[in-house]
Amino acid sequence: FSSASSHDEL
Amino acid sequence: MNIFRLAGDMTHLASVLVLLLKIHTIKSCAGVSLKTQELYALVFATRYLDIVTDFISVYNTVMKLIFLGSSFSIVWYIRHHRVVRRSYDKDQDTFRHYLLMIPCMLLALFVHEKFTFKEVMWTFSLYLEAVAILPQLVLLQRTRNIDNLTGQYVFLLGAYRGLYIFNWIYRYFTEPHFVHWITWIAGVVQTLLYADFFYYYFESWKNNVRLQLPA
Repeated sequence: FSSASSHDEL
Repeated sequence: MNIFRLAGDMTHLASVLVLLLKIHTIKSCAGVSLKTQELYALVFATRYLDIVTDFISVYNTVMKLIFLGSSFSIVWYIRHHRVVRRSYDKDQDTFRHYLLMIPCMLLALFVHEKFTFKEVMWTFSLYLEAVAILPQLVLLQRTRNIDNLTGQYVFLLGAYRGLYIFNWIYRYFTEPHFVHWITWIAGVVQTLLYADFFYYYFESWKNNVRLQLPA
């Protein structure tokens, strides 16, 4: 997955 | 997902496992700051509000559950476990949480990307995570003879933050419009807080002596 959403990081 | 991000997440996971290993196996939390652990529990609780509203990936959800579960169980262990709680250095771990929590909340209320409840809480979690290690660093400085597992725990946490910076640099160049100033500045500040610790960690490793931070 590689979403550009800002909240895909932990 | 790039290699820096994955390595960062794995280092983060390893740090939590090292801490749980120490607490669960040795039944000791000597040198571990409850204040820092409580702040991390709050960081994850406020950051992962989206766990019920947005689905990103199985990986993302599982990792969020691990970080939430581990941070709250570490706090529970130190506060309530019959044996573990006796090893807690209560008199040394005196950092006052609210000195970090209140400024972070005020900053999040004024400096954020969107003024919504979830977004402000998420921003608060970024600011708070940046400084949450401070009680632990203060405690390390007061503790003579830092044991190996505690030293490794802090080292792995610092490595995780450093790897996230490489992840952002990579994403900036590979993903169009990947610009998140708040995340980046908070992340860089957080990583810089480890600089002093890293210096002494590598010195002790190079000279093969026990890790000790100067008072």
